[in-house]
Amino acid sequence: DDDTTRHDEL
Amino acid sequence: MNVFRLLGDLSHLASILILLHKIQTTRSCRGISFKTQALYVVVFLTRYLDLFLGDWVSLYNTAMKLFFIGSSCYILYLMKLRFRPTHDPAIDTFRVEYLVGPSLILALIFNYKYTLVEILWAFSIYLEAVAIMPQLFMLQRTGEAETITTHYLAALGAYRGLYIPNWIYRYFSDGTVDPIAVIAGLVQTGLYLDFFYVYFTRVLQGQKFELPA
Repeated sequence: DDDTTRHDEL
Repeated sequence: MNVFRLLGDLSHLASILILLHKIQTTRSCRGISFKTQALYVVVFLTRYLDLFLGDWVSLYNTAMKLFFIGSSCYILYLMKLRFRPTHDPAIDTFRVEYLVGPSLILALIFNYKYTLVEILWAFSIYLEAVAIMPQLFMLQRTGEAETITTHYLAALGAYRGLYIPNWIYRYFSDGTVDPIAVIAGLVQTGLYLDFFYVYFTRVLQGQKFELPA
């Protein structure tokens, strides 16, 4: 589990 | 990336280019809320922190983020220094603390992870949803707007509006939902409904943007 959530939107 | 998302982003890009064009050609920032523009700088800086954390998504993503940060700062420079005398703070009176404070509180309660980056990301989403309010308030106060300014607002409103079908598409195509972005996005789009009504019924019919007295 990564430390940040992946936000791929702008 | 789907067609709605792409059109939404292009609409966002277009809105900024329209605003820059308006300021440069009329050599004036009359009718533009400095407070709204300053809030956008805060929104972009707090949301795009991941640029500096090596969290690479794509060249498109990075280029757009850099453009939004750079152009929003440039607009502040134009308003505050270059064309300062054309900005009238007396009509730009919305209290931004009413927007920043609640956005911060919401971000502390509703976020995806209790880390600084995630709280700031959520904050930027909530703040963006309401950042247009000083601008709309100013429009309401003056009761009219230059046509080019209304095109700017229409493109900006279309941007978040187009993100809605994008989220519906993503729900069916990859089963993902981003509730924070979706709820804030619906609120943000909703704020434009009155504006869009006047835009469609007057400006696009060739009339001036004027609100009933």
